[in-house]
Amino acid sequence: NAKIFDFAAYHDLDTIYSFMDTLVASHPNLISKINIGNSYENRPMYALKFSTGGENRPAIWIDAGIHAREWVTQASAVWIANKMASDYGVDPSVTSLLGQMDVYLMIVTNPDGYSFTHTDNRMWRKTRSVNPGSSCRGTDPNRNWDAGFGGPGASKNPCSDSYHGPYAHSEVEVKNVVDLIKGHGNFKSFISIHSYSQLLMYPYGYTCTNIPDQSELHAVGTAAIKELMSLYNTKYQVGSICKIIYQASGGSIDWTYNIGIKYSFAFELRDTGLYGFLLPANQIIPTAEETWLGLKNIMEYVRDHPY
Amino acid sequence: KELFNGDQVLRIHAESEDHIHILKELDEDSGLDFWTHGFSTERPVDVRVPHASLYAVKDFLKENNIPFTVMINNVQDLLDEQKAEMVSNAETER
Repeated sequence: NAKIFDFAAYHDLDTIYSFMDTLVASHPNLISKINIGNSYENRPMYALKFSTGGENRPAIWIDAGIHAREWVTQASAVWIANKMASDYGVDPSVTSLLGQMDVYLMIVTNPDGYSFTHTDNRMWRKTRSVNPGSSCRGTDPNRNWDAGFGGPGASKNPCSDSYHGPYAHSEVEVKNVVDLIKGHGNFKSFISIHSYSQLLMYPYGYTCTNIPDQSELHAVGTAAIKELMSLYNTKYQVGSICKIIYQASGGSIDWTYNIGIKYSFAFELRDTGLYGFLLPANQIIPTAEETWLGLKNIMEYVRDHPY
Repeated sequence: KELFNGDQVLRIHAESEDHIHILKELDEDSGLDFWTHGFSTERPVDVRVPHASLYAVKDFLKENNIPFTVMINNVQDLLDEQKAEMVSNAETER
């Protein structure tokens, strides 16, 4: 059961999916597993919905693993799912959050790519869709959103790791999330977890123009990384994607911000300067623990600032 | 299965706009796998270099006086360690 699951280890897709079933079975009145659609290679895409009742409550979205090779993100999301479930009814802040809002947590947002990193190519980042006319497969699922689509910081070359795809939302993995978010209509926050670089970013990526809510989101991000850093002193920076890294068009949090989800953030988790995507498994739990503190701080702010 | 024997990850520290311009040219080389994006003098850039291109890329960086360090000496070694650990974990769990 969830108690003997090895959180300090990387697991393949089947193991993560069966962990989800275990967690749902352990918390039937809190967690349900939502199939939001299937991937290109027809793997089910699951989001865990944490809800204590009420129809269409204001909600928070958290996704991990949209870039397949960023293994510490899926592993951290597994730990965070268990943490949120076990803290409900124990931690007053989590209990209050889930008493007012729903949280959707998608542990493996790119199942085809993640599976491919286990079987064929550990360095794979993209989806696994076929690009007609090219021998190269896959689209960068974080350049495929309808926000500055096809602009700077994305490639039109299908062989590039930042290929934006033939058109916005061409990737079924992206479309499934887009449809859920639009269908639900009451998300108040969208948080996408990547690795690595130790950053907490807000929109925009497709332009270096400040968003209207820039000062508020910068303050929220600064408070969140203060909590995160308090555990192991992992150094983080806060800023807009464009200013802190570079101009990158077609990103998810730009699209969510533009449809009105104000509290849109992207995490880039730790690498401690030595391992990049190959972070050793013994750093999964410390990474997840510190990330949880930052995430929780953001979710508390969202809970206390309805709009 | 894609293997990465002898591939290294270089951490490149651009110190000037010239360096940044040169790195952008390097980015066009589709054989290189940039692990981090965005060229600036504030933040290093990490790039996985296939073994076959290693000497050429290092010579190129040295010729252009662009400092770099080797962050991962052999990618495949780390992958083998990761795989072995996962196999032993799976056995333990069974």
